[in-house]
Amino acid sequence: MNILRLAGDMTHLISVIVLLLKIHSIKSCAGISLKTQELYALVFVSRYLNIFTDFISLYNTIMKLIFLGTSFSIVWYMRYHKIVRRSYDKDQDTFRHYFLVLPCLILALLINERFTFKEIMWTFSLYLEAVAILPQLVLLQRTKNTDNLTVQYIFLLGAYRALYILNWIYRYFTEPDYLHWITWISGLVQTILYGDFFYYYFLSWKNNVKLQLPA
Amino acid sequence: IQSDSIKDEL
Repeated sequence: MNILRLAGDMTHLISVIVLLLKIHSIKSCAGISLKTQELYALVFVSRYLNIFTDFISLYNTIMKLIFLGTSFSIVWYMRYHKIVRRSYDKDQDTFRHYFLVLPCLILALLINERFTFKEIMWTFSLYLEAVAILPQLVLLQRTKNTDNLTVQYIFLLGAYRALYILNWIYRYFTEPDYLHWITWISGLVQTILYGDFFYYYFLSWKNNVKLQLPA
Repeated sequence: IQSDSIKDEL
């Protein structure tokens, strides 16, 4: 495993920790999209179907369990925790996320590397992850007073995607037969979706003001 | 044969 890939995984892990820390310590999920979190839970379930059938490494299995566990606990907190659920911006988080699920499933049935159940679910998870941030970005744009932790969380998620692209470039040049167009294109689409956010993130950082996306 | 190297990624 190369350093870019490890850095990507760690950034992803830290983003989840930041989010859980926010929810757990200040008992608030204000500014966080439940739609996006539910999509991520679905992404991990469909991608990690091989968790008990194909052993890759201890690192791989542990990370999969962490991502599955944390994504479901975040959804649980936002939906059912007595205090946390009160801070959820339900009226603002109106993105119809099932409109993303169906097209991704159809696309996975049409464009995949192999027509098997596991492979189609895996491809579906790639397509869905690419667009899963959309409800969160819409919510961010609508929220007036976004707290710092929410902004850091989204920044870390975007950084994780950018690092994965660098990892793919590195692997392409160092490993023979490493060619994965479906993963690369969906990963690229996903990173592009963060482009606008990154632009305003650096602007707010440079000018030392609170980040606010223009409506 | 299609290489499955990508499957070691998360």
